[in-house]
Amino acid sequence: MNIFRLSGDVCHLIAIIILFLKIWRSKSCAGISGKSQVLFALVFTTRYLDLFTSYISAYNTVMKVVYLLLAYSTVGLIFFRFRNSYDSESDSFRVEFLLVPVAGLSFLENYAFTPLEILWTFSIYLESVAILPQLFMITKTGEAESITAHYLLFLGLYRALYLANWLWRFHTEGFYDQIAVVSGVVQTIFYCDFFYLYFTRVLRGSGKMSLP
Amino acid sequence: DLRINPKDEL
Repeated sequence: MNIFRLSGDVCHLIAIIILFLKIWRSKSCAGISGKSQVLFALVFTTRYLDLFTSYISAYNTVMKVVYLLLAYSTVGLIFFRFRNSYDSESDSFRVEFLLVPVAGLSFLENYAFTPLEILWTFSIYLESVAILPQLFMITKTGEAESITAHYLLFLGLYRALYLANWLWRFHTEGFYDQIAVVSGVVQTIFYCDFFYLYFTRVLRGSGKMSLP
Repeated sequence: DLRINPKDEL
C-alpha cells in the first residue's frame, strides 16, 4: 500500500459518496446516467467475487463491501426510489456496444482461462468504459450540475492515482499488471477532456458546467 | 501466461 493507492481509493470513495448524497439529498437523479451506475455495480460485482475466496486485509474487505453497498444503493435510488426523475431520454447510450466487446476481449486477453480470472478481467475492461454513458449524457444535455462535475473529477482522479501507484510499485517491487495498467490508461484518457473543462469552467465558479 | 497478479488492489 502506498500513498498513491490510498489517495486513489479515498478519491474513489469520495466520488461514490458525493453521487449517493447528491441523489439522496436532492431527491432527484436528474443529469445522472443510470446506465453508468449499473455498469459500475456490474464492475464491482464481477471484480469482488474474491470476497468469498480470498482474504487480503480488513481494509480490502471493508472497502469492497462499502463499494458494493453504495453502488447498488445508488442504482436503487435511480431506478426505484427516484425513478420519476430519471431522464432515460438523455441516457440513451447503447451499453451493448460496450458489454459485447468487453466480454469478448476478456475471453481473448486474460491471465488465466478460469471463471474468476475472466470475470476479473471483464471488470477491468468494463470499468475503463463504464463512464462513457455518463459523459455522453452530459454532452447530449450540454451541461452538468457542478456537484456532478465534482463527482466526475474524483472518479477520474482515482484511476489516475492508481497509474501513479502502478508506476511506484513497478519502480519499488517490480509489480506490473499489464491488463490493469493498459485499461487504467484508457480509462483516464476518457476523462482528459472533462478535466480540461472542469479546470477551465467549473472552477471559475459558474454554477453549471456547460459544454461547448 | 503472465504471472497472475495477487489482486491485492481494489
